[in-house]
Amino acid sequence: TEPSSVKDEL
Amino acid sequence: MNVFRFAGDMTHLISILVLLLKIYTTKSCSGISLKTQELYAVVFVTRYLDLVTDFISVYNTVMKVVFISSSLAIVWCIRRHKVVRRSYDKELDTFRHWLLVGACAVLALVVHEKFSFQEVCWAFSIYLEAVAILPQLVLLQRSGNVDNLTGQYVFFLGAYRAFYILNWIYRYYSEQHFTRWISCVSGIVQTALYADFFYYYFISWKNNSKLQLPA
Repeated sequence: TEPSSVKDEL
Repeated sequence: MNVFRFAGDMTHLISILVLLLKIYTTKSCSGISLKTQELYAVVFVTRYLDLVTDFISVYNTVMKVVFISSSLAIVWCIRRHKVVRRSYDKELDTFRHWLLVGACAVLALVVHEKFSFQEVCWAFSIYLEAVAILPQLVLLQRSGNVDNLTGQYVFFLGAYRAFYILNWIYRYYSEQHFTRWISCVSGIVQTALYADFFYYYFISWKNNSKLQLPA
């Protein structure tokens, strides 16, 4: 699970 | 990626394509708020600062480039295009949108996930996007009648964030670490701002009548 800091949403 | 988020991104893309179609085919931007378009350009530029630093996926990068370039192109068209700029409702589009920018900047400095330049900019862009439609809705209320393409533009723009709310609910239950309160609360506020427009849009669609917003 990627850390929540990575913003994978547009 | 889940179906709600993909549907939201596609709806968002459609809203931009509808706007570009309107400006390109009618060579007119009547009924379009330049201030909302400028706010969206700021939203995309401040949100996608990681465009060159973090590679998430081809889809993510392509969509970011499309959103940034289309929003800047639309602002350029309304400001500079020799034909389109003539139809800009300058005297109706008088919302003081820099106040929104200031308020969102202050809020982002107070409420953010981490105190770093990129995170504060990201929170700023999330807050600003929630209120970016206000100048456009005010302009539509003042001009009263809404032409089809503009109505569809605002409808798709509002619908995309509603899909994102479903996406956040889905991710909340399917991913143990997923909490994006800033996005969720801001997204709910954003969708709520469209609520009255949706209501009048649905009524006009049901009665097959022209969309009239109460002045």
